[in-house]
Amino acid sequence: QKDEDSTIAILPSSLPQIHRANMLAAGSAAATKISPLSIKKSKTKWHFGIRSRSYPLDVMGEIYIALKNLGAEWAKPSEEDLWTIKVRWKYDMGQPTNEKIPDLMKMVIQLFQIEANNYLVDFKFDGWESSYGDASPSSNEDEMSTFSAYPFLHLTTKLIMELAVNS
Amino acid sequence: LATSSIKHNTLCVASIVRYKRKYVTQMLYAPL
Amino acid sequence: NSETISIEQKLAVQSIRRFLESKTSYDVLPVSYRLIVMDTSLLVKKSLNILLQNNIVSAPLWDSHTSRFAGLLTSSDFINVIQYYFSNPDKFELVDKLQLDGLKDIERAIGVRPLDQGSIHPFKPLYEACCKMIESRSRRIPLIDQDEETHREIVVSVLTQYRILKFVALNCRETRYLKRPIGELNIITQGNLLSCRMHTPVIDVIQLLTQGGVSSVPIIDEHGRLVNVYEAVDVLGLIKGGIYNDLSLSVGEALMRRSDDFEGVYTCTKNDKLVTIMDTIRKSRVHRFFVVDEEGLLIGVLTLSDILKYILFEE
Repeated sequence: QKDEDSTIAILPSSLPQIHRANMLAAGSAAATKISPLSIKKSKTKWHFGIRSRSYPLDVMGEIYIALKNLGAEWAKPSEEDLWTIKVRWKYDMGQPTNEKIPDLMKMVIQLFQIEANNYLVDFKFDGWESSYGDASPSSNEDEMSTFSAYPFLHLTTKLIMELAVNS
Repeated sequence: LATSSIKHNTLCVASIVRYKRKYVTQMLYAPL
Repeated sequence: NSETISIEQKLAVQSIRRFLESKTSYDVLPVSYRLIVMDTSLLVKKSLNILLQNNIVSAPLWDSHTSRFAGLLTSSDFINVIQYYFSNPDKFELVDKLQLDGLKDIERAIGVRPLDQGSIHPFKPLYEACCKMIESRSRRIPLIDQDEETHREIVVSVLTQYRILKFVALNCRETRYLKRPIGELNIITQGNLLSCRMHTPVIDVIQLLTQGGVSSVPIIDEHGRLVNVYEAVDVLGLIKGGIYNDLSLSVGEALMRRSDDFEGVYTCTKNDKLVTIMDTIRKSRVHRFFVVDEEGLLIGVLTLSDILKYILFEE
């Protein structure tokens, strides 16, 4: 139900173009130097994982070196699948917590070929383990509905930086 | 994991996470 | 007729309140949405670019050393940086290299009490989230859950007063019965309103924002007519342009930093009703209404907090 007698309005003198005209008309010195903020809302260009054109085994070598430099450990790769690394990363928070919380983050890093000499390194979160052995309740996928992505995101930024710096 | 090109020494990584019945694209900006 | 309108308004407000009690903050969240978080080791000036690039004015902070969330980055933080720099012009180097985890030191250096953001679990009633925001005088509240394996905090989202009122405007048909003039509801902030003139130095206006604990300062002409408004979020453009070191600028000159897609300042009169106010919130990104009379003279302001408080506690 339109309310005809609404007096809600937009103040004309507050519109940027009109404000600017008024300021210039008022002869403000600085006004000629100040331009409107034109942050180009540059659409962030997203990639899956990170791309590489290097030779596949070189890529894997770089990743192992980076993982080693960052103190991560990994399962020995099986002969038939050299392109997947099962990583485990001690994620100690520095502050001792008496409660036993899983402190080993698991991650799967996998190399995919997109086309001739164009590869993609994919990172996947793979749950938590405890360094003191007791099997953490491996709640299955669809139960796992509240997990924090930030430790995983943080470790991938460290790994990507290590790879970027090394390369 | 989704990554953005590194610009001004800043990296942005993201992953889409299910929270109950909704989907959150969690994005983290970190300095190189 | 006015008796009927009063009764209908009272019943509508009570019904909207029950709606807020029956829904959770989780219900307000879209099915799919983005949450931008910043690592506290980022430079403040980098974080400003990220906010502007993503067209947002606030973001949760994450401390990768403790693996915990470190509160929200808001325009108040940038206002603190400007005030710190204004009192310590020789500290340009420090300000330029300031990281987000250094903002607490800036608060202490200028003697500002940190804004208590509070937080709430996503599955608590929406009514509770609203009360917490009114209590903490902040216009947004982080929704925090716990990672079920590691018990670490998860920031699920950040709810704002605007998003809640828009949710009400979109989902409560009762808003159509809110037909009493707002001048009768005693919800307009009026009388000794903080204001300034177009030639007031922008640093003085920024001081008014902090001292008054407000997020906008109306600009009036020599007759008291409303001409424009300086908002806390305008500080981001001031810093982006690096012109904060020229704080002798007038507020009129500083406003020329506003990007051209700024929608303008919303005004209304005492005769307007919440039915049209809520409809405007439904359609536009409006954060306050300045109340003027027929001549355009500034009478008061109606903020989203004022509207929310009325719905939560009045009638």
